[in-house]
Amino acid sequence: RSRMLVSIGESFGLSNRFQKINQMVNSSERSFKRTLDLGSAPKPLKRL
Amino acid sequence: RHKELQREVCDLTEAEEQLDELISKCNLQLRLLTEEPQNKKLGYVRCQDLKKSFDSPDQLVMVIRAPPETQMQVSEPSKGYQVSLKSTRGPIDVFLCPED
Amino acid sequence: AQECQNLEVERQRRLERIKQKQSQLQELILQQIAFKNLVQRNRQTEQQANRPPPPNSIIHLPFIIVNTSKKTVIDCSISNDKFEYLFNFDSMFEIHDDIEVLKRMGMACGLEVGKCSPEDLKVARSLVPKALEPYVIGQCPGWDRFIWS
Repeated sequence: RSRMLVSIGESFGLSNRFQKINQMVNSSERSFKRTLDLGSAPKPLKRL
Repeated sequence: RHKELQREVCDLTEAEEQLDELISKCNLQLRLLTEEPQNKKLGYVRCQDLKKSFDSPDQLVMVIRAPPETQMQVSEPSKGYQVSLKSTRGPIDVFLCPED
Repeated sequence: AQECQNLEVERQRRLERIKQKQSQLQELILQQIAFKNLVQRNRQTEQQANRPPPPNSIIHLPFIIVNTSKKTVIDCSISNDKFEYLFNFDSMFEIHDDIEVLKRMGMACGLEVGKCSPEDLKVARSLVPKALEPYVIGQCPGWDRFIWS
């Protein structure tokens, strides 16, 4: 499983710091949906 | 061809050094700009700015304000996604943008 | 011939690095323009309203945004001292930093997408030091692209 680390809390500077993270989440969303179709429904998490 | 390439590489070296200098000047200016007390006080966005920027009505907007050097880790466990925040220099504030 | 080949490789590498540094510099200029525009707008708004906005209606920079569908179930654990948070999302989300929000608010005069009117360009140029002006012009197609001499 992939994991990404980024430092937050600073003012401007680097651009597109979160582009890779958004791509990772976005791309695995599709594969996650696919497994959902195949596998059992995940246990519902506590509502916020 | 050799002489021409040598001159070109020399020009590019000079150009790159000039860019490095401009970049470090710009970084310094940006830091001074954002740390200037009056600008710090006026450097804010309003809730409606956030709503307008992420305009789709079905979107939930969460705002995270963290001290410098806070580590954010996004991992992809077997189900869903996990986001962990770890600060060493102060508490982290998380807000949900209100509906209205 | 070998030396020429090495010089050619060196030339390509430098061109790549210069291109990357030019876009880094242009991003820094955009951020400077966006921040100055934001401060100016807030100053004018406060002068017109004759008072600062209610504290719970504003978010000071720096911040980041996490946006997700309202249907997403978010499981959140927080340490007592609020130094640690753990979120579990059951659906996808996006993370953006504050400069992305300012760009979406139009604070960068459209320079980030290369679409800015002559008036916007005038505003943008007035917000950056003279030495950096050529980089602002270079971002708007239709103007003379800033050729790195």
